[in-house]
Amino acid sequence: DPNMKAGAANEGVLANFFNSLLSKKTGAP
Amino acid sequence: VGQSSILEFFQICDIENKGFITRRNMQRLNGELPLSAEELENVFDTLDSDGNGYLTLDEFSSGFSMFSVCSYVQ
Repeated sequence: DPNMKAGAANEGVLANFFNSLLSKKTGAP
Repeated sequence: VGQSSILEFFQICDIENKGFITRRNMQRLNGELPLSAEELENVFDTLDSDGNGYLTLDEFSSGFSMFSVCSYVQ
């Protein structure tokens, strides 16, 4: 299902985004 | 990660302190976060659930909850 794949990709990007913000806040690499 | 951290994240994106995040604000994070312009665009579209072109703190924090529920926090 292409829609489900797109959803999963979005979750990954969202995870990347929030993890980057977390790293930025904590100063972790 | 508590509500204050979410607010902090929101403020990182809301550089002009307007109380909402625009697509342009998001693009500006390109140099600050290790995400491509396309990925940031994707994040914006995912978080902007009503599709009005503005990300409010509510939309931002529900996006964050979605991310937490998926246990992606490392």
